[in-house]
Amino acid sequence: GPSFDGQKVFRVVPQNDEQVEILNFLASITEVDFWQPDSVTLVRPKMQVDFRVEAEKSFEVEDLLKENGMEYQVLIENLQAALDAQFDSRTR
Amino acid sequence: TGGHSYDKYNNWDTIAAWTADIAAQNPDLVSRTVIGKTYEGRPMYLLKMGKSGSDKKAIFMDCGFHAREWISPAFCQWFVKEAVETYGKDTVMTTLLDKLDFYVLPVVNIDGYVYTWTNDRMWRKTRSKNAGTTCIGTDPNRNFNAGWCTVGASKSPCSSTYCGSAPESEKETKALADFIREHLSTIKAYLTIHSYSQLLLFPYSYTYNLPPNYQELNSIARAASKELASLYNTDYTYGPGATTIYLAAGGSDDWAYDQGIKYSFTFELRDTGRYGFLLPESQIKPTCEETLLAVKYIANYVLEHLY
Repeated sequence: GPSFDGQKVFRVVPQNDEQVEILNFLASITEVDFWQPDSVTLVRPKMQVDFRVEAEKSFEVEDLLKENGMEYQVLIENLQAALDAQFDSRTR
Repeated sequence: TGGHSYDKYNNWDTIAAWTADIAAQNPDLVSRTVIGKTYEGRPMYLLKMGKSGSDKKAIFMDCGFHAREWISPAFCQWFVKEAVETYGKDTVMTTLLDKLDFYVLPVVNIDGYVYTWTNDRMWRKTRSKNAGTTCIGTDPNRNFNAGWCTVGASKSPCSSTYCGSAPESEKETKALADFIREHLSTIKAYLTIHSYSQLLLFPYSYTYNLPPNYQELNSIARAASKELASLYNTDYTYGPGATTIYLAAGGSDDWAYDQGIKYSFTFELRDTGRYGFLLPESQIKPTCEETLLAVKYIANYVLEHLY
């Protein structure tokens, strides 16, 4: 399967329609996998939004969020590490 | 069953073998049937649990709608284990199995689940081909005939929330729906187990309208969430899907409710984002333990309020 090395999961809470639009824009220019809600079309102001982006796009995404004054949190820094950590390493 | 473990994530072959094994080892409590085949031809195994008896009412529970939500199938396996291990010891479980049947579908979206083990851990939808596009799969929880594809779903096959070409266009959702329709006179509750964000939802999701027994459902959800939190203090939010999270049509819980199953709930299990869909195996046991408390509460309520 594909490597998830360097992929990040972000959390943002868009404060208004303008910030929702920024997420829509983001989803239109790069592949964004929405974890919560299920799709960008479901995003509304004040909703907690978790999404995954490709490794090579993560800095671009951070820049876009910063430029637009959107507060964000990196929930998962490196998805591959989280993926490996889901298994109990003592027995595998 | 070789390789199977209740506190590890099991691949589909292991789960399939386990369904045969658990039925063979507990013939007085568990039987296995096939309710259909997936798009890729895999048999969909359903476990019927309960002490033999005629005219028993039943509770239907499914897991694994979304392929990457691995904790969900883990819970269905855990539930079956607890049932067979505590029957005759735990008074609540014994009463439940004496007086009710449980239909447990351990994995709904089997092809997708296999794909997450073999190709892409983050896959979510089914694996059916969509005409006129290279995009694969339908969101099975947007594929039911409950306000189908009206709100909160996509008509684009490339979308993660694609509602499919028609209601029940997916072999998996059709098989599930057919089974429930065929057993509608006995199924009194429907539970569907998802995996993200600690929610206990009930109808409706496709409309802001509240169901006729809203007060009752809300009170059950409140009590079940309290039961769940009693073990590890895990904080669940509960309420109707549309107002608690967002409008989304085509969900199985709404569909089951509209079929006349008045106790219909969706669980979104542990984790609010720290691990997302990658909940470590060390959390399978506590997650399943706490969820079991809520499921037993709901089942017991249903038993005391049969209709």
